Amino acid sequence: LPTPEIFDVDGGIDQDIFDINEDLGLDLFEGDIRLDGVQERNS
Amino acid sequence: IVGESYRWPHTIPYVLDDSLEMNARGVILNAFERYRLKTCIDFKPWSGEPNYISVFKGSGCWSSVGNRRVGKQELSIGKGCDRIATVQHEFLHALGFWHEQSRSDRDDYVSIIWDRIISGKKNNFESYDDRQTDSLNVPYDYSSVMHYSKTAFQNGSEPTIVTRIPDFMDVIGQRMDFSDSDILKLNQLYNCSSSLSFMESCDFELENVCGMIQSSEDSADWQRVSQVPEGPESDHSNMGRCKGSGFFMHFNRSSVNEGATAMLGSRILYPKRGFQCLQFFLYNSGSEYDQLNIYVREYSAASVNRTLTLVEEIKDVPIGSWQLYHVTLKVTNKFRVVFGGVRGAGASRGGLSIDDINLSETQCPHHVWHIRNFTQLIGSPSGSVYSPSFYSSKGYAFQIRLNLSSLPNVGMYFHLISGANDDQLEWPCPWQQVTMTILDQNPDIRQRMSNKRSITTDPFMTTGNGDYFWDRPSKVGVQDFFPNGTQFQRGRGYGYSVFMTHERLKSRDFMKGDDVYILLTVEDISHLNTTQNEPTPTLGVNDLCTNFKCENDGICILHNGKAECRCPSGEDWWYMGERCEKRGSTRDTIVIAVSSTVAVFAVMLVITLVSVYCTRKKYHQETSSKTANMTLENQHA
Repeated sequence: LPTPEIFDVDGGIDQDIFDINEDLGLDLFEGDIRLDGVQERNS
Repeated sequence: IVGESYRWPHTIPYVLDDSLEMNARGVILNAFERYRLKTCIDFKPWSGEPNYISVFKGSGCWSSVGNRRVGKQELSIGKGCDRIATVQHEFLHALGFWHEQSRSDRDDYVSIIWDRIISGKKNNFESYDDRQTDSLNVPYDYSSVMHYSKTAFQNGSEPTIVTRIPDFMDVIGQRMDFSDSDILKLNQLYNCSSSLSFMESCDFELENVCGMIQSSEDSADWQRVSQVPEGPESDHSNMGRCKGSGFFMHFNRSSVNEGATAMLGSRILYPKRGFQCLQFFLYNSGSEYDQLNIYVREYSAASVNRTLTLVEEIKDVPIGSWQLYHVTLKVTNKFRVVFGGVRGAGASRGGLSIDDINLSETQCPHHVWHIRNFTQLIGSPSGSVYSPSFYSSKGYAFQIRLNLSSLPNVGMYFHLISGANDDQLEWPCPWQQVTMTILDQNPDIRQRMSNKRSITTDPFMTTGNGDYFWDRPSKVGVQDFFPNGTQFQRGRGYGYSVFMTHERLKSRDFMKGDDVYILLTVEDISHLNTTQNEPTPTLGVNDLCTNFKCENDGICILHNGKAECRCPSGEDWWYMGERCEKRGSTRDTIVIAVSSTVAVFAVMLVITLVSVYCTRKKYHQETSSKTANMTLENQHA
């Protein structure tokens, strides 16, 4: 297929941090926080 | 996060992992510059400090909260996360920030619509009390870069967060820059009162004009005024929005003869980095022959006479509007910036006016695209507007394309075009990082939330038909014509169809006086394509440490004139030995303790059993011999 005249880095979607992580199937605390055992908050 | 142990030192050691994309590396360094400008936090490449942040390309964008004191603390900038505000967001987590809407008082400001949240994700909307979080007496901040967007974790199309003040619905979730409250909170958390790269900001609203001084060696003075009959009608800071306020400095040409000068010097400034960017707005309502000279007056032991050096001469045709200017300075001694107005030929009235001066120890943008009458362009039939052509410092010619017709979004793309240097340049164009910024024209550089995105030319990128994407435009581009009729070739565009929304573009000071500024920087980032995982040795250590290699990422240092290894450690593990060759952990200790106990118990058991056996055997033999010699009597007594 011919490449269009312009190439959109984001594929036309303005994805927020949480959308990016959600699409990757990540199950991070509040969407983008990595918790370790010591700081685990009741979630 | 509550707890002093979570704080980092003011200068954070970092490592950019080899896994990071080239564009992400440049973006991360740009994000560090925003920290250096607006906060007291600085960053340095890791050189053996016990704790550091390792930025790598993992899956997604994430960070831990606060300094976990684990040695290497990871922060992921994955695919799609190479956006400056996203990096700022993740580093704010690392510095100890939770999300804004998890504050204990958030229900007073936003409503969480629970039945619109994806099943199983409701736990992401909990709020926490002040035993876990501290908002540091800063009001709830809708515009925080740490706030969820209204669509976070939504299961349909309706918002999951509704602000109690409707005007803030489209403000939450901004991914542009720190808000004022983000900066206030960070500076309180880390007890800081200054930043590394900010120097001065002046909008001339106060009568002391920011400590600026009139020279006694000139023929006229600059005047602090709020309007001039010939223009401008208002200052640039407020643009006439506040009657009775809004001042700027004016050099009135009609009060002096041709050749007369007026010099206005800033207060004394103390550089730290040795390079500066001066930014200001200029309005020429006089003659095209008038001139604004930018000088630097340096104070040093060597220059007793306070050397005055001319840095730039600005000649501007009077066009009836404020214009943005940047001047690059390279000063290492204490100095003043001096604005010198010079009256040229011509009988016109009016003069030169300056406003909204900002001086910082940052790099100036390479090019400025000033778009006038911006609202007329919105919804124009063609939909796209091309910038004038510019040249990068390496010599590549390029244009920016602004797409205004795809409501509600504004798109922005970078195109290489054919240029005068193409025969001498490398093709496909390698590792040029293009940073495109829509300027928030707030008078104070520290309060701006400019929208900035970057792309990087990858020389190996190909198109669907096998061409290299960043190959020479005369080979892969299409023909077009400049307004003057000159023909050129334009390569394919690369950028963002959702650079920002029209709604957001109308907010803050992105549009001021119907003018929009797009700042452009194209820089070679090939040098970032190197490994930075070895700590930088300190001076003198290198020689002795050359033949003394530490294993397992240990650091070689000098101690009493001898090379020694300092071994990495975490909360429950460590390396030890002369060269950090042995690994230890609390688990090992437990295993050793338990095995020792079991071994001692087994040995004791064996000794006991043997003792019992021997005793019994001896007793049995003695009994048998006595029985054999005994005569039994009275057996039936």
